[in-house]
Amino acid sequence: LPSEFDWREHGAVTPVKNQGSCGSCWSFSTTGALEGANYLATGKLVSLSEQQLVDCDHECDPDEKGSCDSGCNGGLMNSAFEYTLKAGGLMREEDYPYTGTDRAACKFDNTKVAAKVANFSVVSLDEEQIAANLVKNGPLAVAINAVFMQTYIGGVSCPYICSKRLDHGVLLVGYGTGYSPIRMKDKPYWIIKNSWGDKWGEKGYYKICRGRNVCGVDSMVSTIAAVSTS
Amino acid sequence: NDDILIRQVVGDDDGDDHHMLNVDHHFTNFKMRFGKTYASDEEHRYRFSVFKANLRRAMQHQKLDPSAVHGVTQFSDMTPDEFKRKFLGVNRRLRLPSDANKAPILPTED
Repeated sequence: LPSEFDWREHGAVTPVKNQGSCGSCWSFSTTGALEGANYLATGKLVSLSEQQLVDCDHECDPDEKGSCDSGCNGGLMNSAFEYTLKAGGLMREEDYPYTGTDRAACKFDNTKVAAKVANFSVVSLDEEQIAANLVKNGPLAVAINAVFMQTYIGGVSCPYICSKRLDHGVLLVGYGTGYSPIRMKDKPYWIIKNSWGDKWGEKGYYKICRGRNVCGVDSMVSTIAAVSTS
Repeated sequence: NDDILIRQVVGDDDGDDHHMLNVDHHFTNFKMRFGKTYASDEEHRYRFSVFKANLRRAMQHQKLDPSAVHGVTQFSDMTPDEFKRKFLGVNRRLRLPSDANKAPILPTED
């Protein structure tokens, strides 16, 4: 594995988006993963529609009764992958733009599908495997506990104590190392794309240290493959 | 193991109090920077109290998370519950779905 890797440098990541006051982070994590997978499969970076997921995806989690994808009230990336597989794909952002509101009728048009899911799977709670899947398959959908993200401005977040209760969906796009004055040596971190606009964090991105499942970042990692057009 | 350090994470110095003395100024800057307006004086007073609590929280986060920078963000006038309700949205869980396909183990050496 390379010591550092960043899918932004390889053209697989769209600009940072903004979910607004809507608990639709799960849909942004889902589209981000499929945008990357679609880029790897087709060579084209296409921004995909979160609003399609917000309006049309009501897939339920088979493990938890009553836990279904529910627009601004939350969802789960794996369920959204399942929906996307069943629906036949996701439309382009421009064909089904984001409004940040739910309870609208589904306007999915299957003649305008821009990316299709071939398959998806979960990655084991092993940081080497997470890194390997990231490099091989593209950006990964991950869940995290976001308590420290409310006050985050920059740097590498590495809290001494952080709950592993997952409450936020984000996109893992790379990893690197940087000097930590506290530890007095280089320490590894993950690079995470968030969906709170580019004014938040480091131009919309979050760095969190690797190595001990901080804030549960390694707990729910999903990789996806897109259908190749060739 | 070198990550396990003993470090004081509760405030006991004057630094925090010094920051809190300027809280009016911080709140004015916050409103200007993020274009925040409030419908009534009552709402303004409430948001100011939330902002003060969040400033203390940011300082606490800074102590717990010294390699990052914590401070005023666009969410500084929201309570943690409001923040969760409006900006987080993963259906809470601690484990992977049992029926999910497992990714094959990839070689990670050479």
